[in-house]
Amino acid sequence: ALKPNPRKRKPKYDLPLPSIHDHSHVNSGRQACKRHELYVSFSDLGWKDWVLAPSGYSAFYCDGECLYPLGSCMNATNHAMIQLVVHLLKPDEVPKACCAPTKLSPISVLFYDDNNNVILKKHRNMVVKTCGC
Amino acid sequence: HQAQGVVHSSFRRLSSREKKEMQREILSILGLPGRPRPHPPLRPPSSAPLFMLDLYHAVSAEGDEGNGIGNEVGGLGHAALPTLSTHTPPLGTVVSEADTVMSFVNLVEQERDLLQPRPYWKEFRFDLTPLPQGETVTAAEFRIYKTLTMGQRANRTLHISVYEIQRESKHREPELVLLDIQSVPAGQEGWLAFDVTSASNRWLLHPRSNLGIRLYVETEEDRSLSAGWVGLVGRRGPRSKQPFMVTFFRASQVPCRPPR
Repeated sequence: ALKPNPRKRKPKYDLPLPSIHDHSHVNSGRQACKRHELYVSFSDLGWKDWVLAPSGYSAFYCDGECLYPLGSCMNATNHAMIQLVVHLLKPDEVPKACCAPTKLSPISVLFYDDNNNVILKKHRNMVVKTCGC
Repeated sequence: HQAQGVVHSSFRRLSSREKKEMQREILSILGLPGRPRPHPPLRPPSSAPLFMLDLYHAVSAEGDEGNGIGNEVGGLGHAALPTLSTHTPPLGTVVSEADTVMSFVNLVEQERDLLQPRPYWKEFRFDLTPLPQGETVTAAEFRIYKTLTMGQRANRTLHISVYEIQRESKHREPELVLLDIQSVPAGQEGWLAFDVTSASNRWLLHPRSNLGIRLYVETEEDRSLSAGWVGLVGRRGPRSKQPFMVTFFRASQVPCRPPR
């Protein structure tokens, strides 16, 4: 029942026991890996009479920590888990697992050309749909 | 997003350099030309934009759900703008697999009508110069709206045929190649869609060969009727019912996304 001595630092490789409600890294201000969105309205660009649809563009990107891929709110590949363990063992040789797109989705745009013809362009696998480690 | 009002435009918070980079990314990702069209017309025809907007929503819904709704899209296209014909080629897979869809409205119309000898005809010529190079036409339709007209026996059947005009000469009748024919009840109203794919392919490869299409209307007794008289709307009709052409393309190379 003795309390551990607060001065004594925890060893670096002390992995916390995974638990389904482990949000400690989120509370410490470090966001878990997820998709972020920077939305740009076409009205802001003065394109309202040019682009019929969509009404704006979502510049999705992936950002966040992959320190504890075993946490409940993170999807991580097996590869990321292994990479994290190896990184903890050899931090100088193997980088941490990174937060990256795992699924891409298509995007379409409807706009007028110079001759007032309407054009629909479809681009497959062009914007980030989900992120993961 | 706008409808839900959940996400607000963050563009204004960016620095001018970031704004330029963001604009460049958007133009590149969406495959848009470098700048908006110079002079939007005051009152452009709205028939094609309405049809294309319908198509855009169907294609976007397909993209989001990742499921093939090809047939539905084909049907949807028709549902949005009902046609009288059942001869329209199945557009479902064509729409799903299209990379670019273009609608053309810039129109030159000529006609031989009641003041001239039969047979009566109406010619339509679209400016197809903006056809995208390096893409192949998978399907093309000529869409024209039929309204109800007075004095028509509703149960009469009209045979409407569309021809590609080939090799015109001043003193002789041009050579005509049949593209599509639709038999429609005189008493119904709605969009007609004619398959003009073969002509579009030729015009894409040989732009100078684009001499337009010619439309004839005949009764069961092979009597020629004027297009206007049976209610076919031309470019002087209501903006939402003016004729247009729509062409579906497949890209030959897959565009790749530049790194941000």
